[in-house]
Amino acid sequence: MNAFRLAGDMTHLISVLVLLLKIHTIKSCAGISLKTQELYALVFATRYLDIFTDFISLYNTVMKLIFLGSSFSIVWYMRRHKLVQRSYDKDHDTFRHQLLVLPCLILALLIHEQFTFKEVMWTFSIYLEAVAILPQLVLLQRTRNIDNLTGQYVFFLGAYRSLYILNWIYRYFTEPHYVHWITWISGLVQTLLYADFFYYYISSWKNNVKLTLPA
Amino acid sequence: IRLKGEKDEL
Repeated sequence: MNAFRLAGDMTHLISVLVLLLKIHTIKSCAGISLKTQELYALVFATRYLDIFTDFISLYNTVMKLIFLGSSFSIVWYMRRHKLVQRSYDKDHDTFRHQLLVLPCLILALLIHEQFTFKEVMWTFSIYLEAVAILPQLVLLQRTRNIDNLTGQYVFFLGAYRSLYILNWIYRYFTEPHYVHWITWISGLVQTLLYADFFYYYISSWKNNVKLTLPA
Repeated sequence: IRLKGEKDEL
């Protein structure tokens, strides 16, 4: 495993920990989109169907369990925990996530490498992950008042995507036959979605002012 | 062709 990949996984892990920290210790999910969190739970559930059938490494299995466990517990917290539930900004989190799930499913049925259940589900999860952040970005833009932990959560998620792109470039030049168009194009689309947020995040950090997004 | 164990990314 190369350094970009490891750094990518670690920033992904940090983003989840930041979010769990916010939810678990402060008992608040203000500014967090339940729609995005539900989409991530669906992404991991459909991607890691191989968790008990294909063993890759202990690292791989443990990370999969962490991402599955954390995404479902975040959804549980936001839906069922009395205090956390109260801080959920339901009125602004109105993105219709069916509008993302259905096109991704259709696209996965049309464009995939093998027409098997596991492969189509895996491809669906790749497409869905690319756009799953959209409800969160829309919510940020609507609330405009972004607290530090929420900003850091989205920043680390974006960092994870950018590092994965560097990882793919590295692997392409160092490993034979390393070509994965579906993953690359989806990953690129996903990273581009963060570009706008990154711009405002970094300029607010540079100018040492609170992060706000333009309307 | 995808080789077995190639999906080593998360």
